[in-house]
Amino acid sequence: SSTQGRLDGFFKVL
Amino acid sequence: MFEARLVQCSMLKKVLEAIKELLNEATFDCSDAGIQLQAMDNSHVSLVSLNLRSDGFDKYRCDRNLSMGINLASMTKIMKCAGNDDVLTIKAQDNADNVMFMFESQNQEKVSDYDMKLINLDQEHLGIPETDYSCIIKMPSGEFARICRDLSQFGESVVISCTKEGVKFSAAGDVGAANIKLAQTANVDKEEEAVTIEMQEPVTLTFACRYLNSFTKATALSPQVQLSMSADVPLVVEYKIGDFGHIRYYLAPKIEE
Repeated sequence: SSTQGRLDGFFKVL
Repeated sequence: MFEARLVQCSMLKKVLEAIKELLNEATFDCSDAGIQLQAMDNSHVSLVSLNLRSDGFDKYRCDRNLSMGINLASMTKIMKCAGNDDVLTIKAQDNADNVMFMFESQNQEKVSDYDMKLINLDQEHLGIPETDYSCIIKMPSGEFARICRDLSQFGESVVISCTKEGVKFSAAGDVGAANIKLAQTANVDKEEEAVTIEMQEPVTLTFACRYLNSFTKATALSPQVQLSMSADVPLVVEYKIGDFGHIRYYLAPKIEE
């Protein structure tokens, strides 16, 4: 089974 | 003062169609360069990034940078009042708390204007890192929409597997399993019908069908779609918008447990 990843770690808050 | 004129307002209708399933509200950042929008869906699984360059508009003026927080359901109500061939003008004063949409029929015999309240959105801007993707797939946007629709009958996830031979989309569930393979097209009459793959190394990633299906609401904007993939980073699904720019969707992969 797999879980949905999130984007938070991928992008830097400017 | 901000003013943007668009002879065929159907483009903005299509853009709205392409974002309103993922986002309830969004900030349209207007500058001299054009209009940009960047927002994550509520669950922070996908991100929409829209870029409309000022030179794509028939007239464009933006004296001061302006961020317009817009409820997309309200904007949809207003855009439904426009005919596809109407000429659209969007106007806002500096620091305004409302924006005006004016629709003119081609023969200029009917002119409507709609004033919409802006909302305050505390949206953070995100830096999207430059990435060299392992695989870049270009294919007809209608074909991609069809594949996402067909596979979503079989499971909640789609596995996209790209090699230099081609790209395979797979789904499995209670009904059974489905696999759709696309090879690179050898030669096609029209460029927009081509499937092309640029591959540095093979990649296999799993994504939620629901989001991919939402992205395909942008199909009307472009005959081709580009999928960019690398291991463990978000998928990028890009639709070019004629002379204006693009809409890009980022989607976090599913993680195997």
